[in-house]
Amino acid sequence: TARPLKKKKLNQVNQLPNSNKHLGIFDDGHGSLDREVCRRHELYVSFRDLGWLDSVIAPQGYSAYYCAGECIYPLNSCMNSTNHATMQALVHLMKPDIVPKVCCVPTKLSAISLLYYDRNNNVILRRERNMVVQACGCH
Amino acid sequence: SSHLPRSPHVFPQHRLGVREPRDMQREIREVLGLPGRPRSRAPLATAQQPASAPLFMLNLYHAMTDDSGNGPPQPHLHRADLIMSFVNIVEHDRTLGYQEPHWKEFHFDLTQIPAGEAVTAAEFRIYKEPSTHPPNTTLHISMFEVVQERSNRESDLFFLDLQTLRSGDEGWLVLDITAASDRWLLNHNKDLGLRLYVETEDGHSLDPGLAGLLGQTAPRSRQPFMVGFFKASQSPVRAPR
Repeated sequence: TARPLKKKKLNQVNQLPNSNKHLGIFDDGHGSLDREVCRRHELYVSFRDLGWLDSVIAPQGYSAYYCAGECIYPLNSCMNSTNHATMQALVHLMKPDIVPKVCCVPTKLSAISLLYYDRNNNVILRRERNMVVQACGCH
Repeated sequence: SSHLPRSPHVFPQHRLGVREPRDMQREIREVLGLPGRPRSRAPLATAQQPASAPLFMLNLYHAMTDDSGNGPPQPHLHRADLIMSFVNIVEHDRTLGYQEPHWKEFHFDLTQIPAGEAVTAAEFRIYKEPSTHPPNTTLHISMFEVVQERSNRESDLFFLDLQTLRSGDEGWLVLDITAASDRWLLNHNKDLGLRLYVETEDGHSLDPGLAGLLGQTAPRSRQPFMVGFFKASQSPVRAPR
């Protein structure tokens, strides 16, 4: 949920972190190309801010993370990629209008436990699958 | 591939209208299984007293999220991905003034159990205080499912569990009611009725209340409740949007 950012600590709001300088793929560490490689970023989802604490008992929020960054040819090992993604990135370079870029997406997700009241005031404990990004990759 | 139609691979970005976040949130809450409309909390005075079911479920939550494995063992926990606690909506007693046997009956509304869930275990939990009726005696506590109520004769019952303890014992008594789950999954809309009997060593029927078993009139932290442990079926089909 995007809202005008208030002066709060990062773990209070569902806030994207400030983008900072990262190494580009063709960059040998001296910043010739200032583009950020596909990787996992911090994102804390606050159930309080979503207004869900009317029924959610625990947790009050959780670290969900998200994937962002460039998937640029050649896709090397740190991009946790596949042969297909490598071919798509190559074809994208040749026909950018037709074949889209390779996307930076979650490749490994994990569950969280959620304790909440249902409509009948029964208390429910559910293992919600695929809620936390563990790893990102180009696909 | 050069003659392929131009495919716009950048989706148009648009800011959400006023109503859209609320609709999106309602949809997301449904997908996560969270109730759509805000739950109406019990009156403040009662809500502040900790109730037995939430206390028990909070312990399960901590056990589920504790990776160190130091907490007390929770036998059914790690096989389940959904655990539901139910507070009983109706309680009947057939005690003093009636001919024997005496019993206590609890009814539960199971309509909130989502479809496609397999029961891995189910328990009925009731708190027992020390009793002196009669003192220092062995008590047999048996639990039945009320399969079919009869107006003109005794209801059809299905035996679930039997526990033996001493009259002076105190603490939570856990009765296994997993065997009742076959029927309740077939018919969510019918309340689940559980009937509890207490007998002494010589087969004399005893009022469960006199034996120290607390019902709905007990303090909130000691009221009886039921817990179901569920495993989602392997391929949960999501309703089309």
